Amino acid sequence: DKAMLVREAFASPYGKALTAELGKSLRASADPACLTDKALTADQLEPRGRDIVITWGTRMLDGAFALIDRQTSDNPFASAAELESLKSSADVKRYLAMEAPMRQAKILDLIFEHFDRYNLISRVRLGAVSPLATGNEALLRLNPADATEEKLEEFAGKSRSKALKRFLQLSEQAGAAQAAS
Amino acid sequence: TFFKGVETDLAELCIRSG
Repeated sequence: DKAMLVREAFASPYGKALTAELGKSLRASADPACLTDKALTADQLEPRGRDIVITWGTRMLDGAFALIDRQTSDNPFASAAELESLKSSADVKRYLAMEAPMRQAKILDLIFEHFDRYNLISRVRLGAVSPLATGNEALLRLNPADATEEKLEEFAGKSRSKALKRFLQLSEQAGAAQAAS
Repeated sequence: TFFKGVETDLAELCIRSG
């Protein structure tokens, strides 16, 4: 369920930081006369902007994954069933739980990069949010992806779980097959 | 182009385009 993935990503600490940045951009960019006309206050902009990005971001993920799903159904990954069944292993579950902040950060970066790029190309007068676009180091440091990846490598390196080893092996193959298709 | 049309929603928040 992409809507839930996106909502969870926005509820994460990095999601909240990006939302605050979006709020800053909206407050700096909104036309004051228009705000008066619409009886909108500056503090209404952030939650409403967040809802807009969540709605459009969910639509974007639905569209992108529909494309990927169509391609993988044409070229199914041979060990898909085994990969799926390994997800019930306790070690794999723990690994996937540890991985969640990284998955969420990737979703958030993807959404805001596309949002910023569209706004730039379409001349929407809204400052960019994505820390990569703006060079916002403080915000970039809040991205948990690198730290999570290190923790995962350490966890996988120390683990003696055969299920986890096989899961990682198949995940890599599935990823390569998906990229190829 | 996943965000094509978002400017209409942003205009509701007084964000101008063009």
